[in-house]
Amino acid sequence: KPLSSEDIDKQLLAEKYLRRFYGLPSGLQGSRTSSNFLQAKIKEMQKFFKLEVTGNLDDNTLAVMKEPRCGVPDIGE
Amino acid sequence: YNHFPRHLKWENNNVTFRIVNYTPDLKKADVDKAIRRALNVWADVTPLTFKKLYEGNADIMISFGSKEHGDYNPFDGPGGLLAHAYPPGQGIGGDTHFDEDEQWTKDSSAYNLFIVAAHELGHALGMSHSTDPGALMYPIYTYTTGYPLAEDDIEGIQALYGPNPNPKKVKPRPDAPKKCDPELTFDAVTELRGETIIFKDRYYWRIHPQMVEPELTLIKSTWPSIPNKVDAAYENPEKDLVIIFSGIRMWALNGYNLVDGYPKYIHKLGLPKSVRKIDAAVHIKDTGKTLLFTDEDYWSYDETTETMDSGYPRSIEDDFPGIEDEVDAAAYHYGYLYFFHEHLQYEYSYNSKKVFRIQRANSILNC
Repeated sequence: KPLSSEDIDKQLLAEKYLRRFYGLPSGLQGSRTSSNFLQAKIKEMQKFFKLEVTGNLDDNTLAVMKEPRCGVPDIGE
Repeated sequence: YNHFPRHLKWENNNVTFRIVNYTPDLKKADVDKAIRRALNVWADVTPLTFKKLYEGNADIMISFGSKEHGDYNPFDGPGGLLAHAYPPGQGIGGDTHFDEDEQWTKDSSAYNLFIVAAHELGHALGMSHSTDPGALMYPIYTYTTGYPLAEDDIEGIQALYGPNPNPKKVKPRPDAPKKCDPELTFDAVTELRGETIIFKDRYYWRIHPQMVEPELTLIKSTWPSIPNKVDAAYENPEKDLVIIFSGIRMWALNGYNLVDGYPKYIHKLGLPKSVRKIDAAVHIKDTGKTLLFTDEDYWSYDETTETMDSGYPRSIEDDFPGIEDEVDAAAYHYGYLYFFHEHLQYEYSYNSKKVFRIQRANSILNC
């Protein structure tokens, strides 16, 4: 089933968030970021915020991604 | 808490800072004050000192900018990213940038500059983000009053620099409650549109039937207008309202919004002025009554007539055999009353008027 525009928006928001705060490589821009790589990063973020670790972009995960926050990454270099 | 990789820190405890430009949102003196207060928060618990420079290069260069502001790390307009800072080091190391597209304030009306600055300057000293929702170094902005550092923050910064040789008496904010602590007690429990909300200190857990993990959040980050300490709460599903009690005042929430005209005094319900606090509250859907527990007694409030039933207060022990003590919190599900007292939960059958089961309070949190 093709992604709805709403799903695409969610995906783009998540990719931008994970690139900035969880080191998702931006080199995969343009092509669909490989889903298991994206899923691993989503899990990393869910674990940090003590959300249910599903690897999916559920409502709670997206709600946290929309919260006003500090621009410093949550992990590593 | 977390540090940056290689535990980056200032080798010299006497750190310099300079405010390069100012936001038009606040008076210059207010910005100076917010930054100085934010630095003092960290100075109070470490040997660090902060000297202000007015020209040239300082260790920590503080500035306001929007979108691309010279470090190839652009801000994003209103909301989202509020500010960022770089770990200790030469050049851009320690520099702290605030997004000028935000509205900077001295209160809770928008983004409080003191709170954001205290967080960002934590980065400028070597602190990375904390996973503890009650820590100042938690990545998500929350407005709070009072002393900003939690135990977690203090442990983290002292792991880098050690304690202040002449420590000031500071009362750190308590870290977030641990849901599986066997001695965990609750302040209040209520339903909210199909979810269960459990209040504890400045936090609440949100239990959703489809969510395995209860979600811990700061009360203020969802409801900035209600106090950090909730005594009791209940939902009136017919009116789609949750009533929150704290001290002698009560707030009405419609979802996430505060209902106009609140807070009100609890005595509006018909309670005598001698009642200064409600320990627990629960709405019994089947009868339309709301039970309010205070010390060893309870009252019955009729939600339809909005009046207190006559013949109250009555003794909890007389009417709920098996519930000897005072009640911390109460909930009602499918004919059972759940009384929480200290670290235990009593499952009480409303119809057969007896306690069926006693469990640990946090069994409701899958512990």
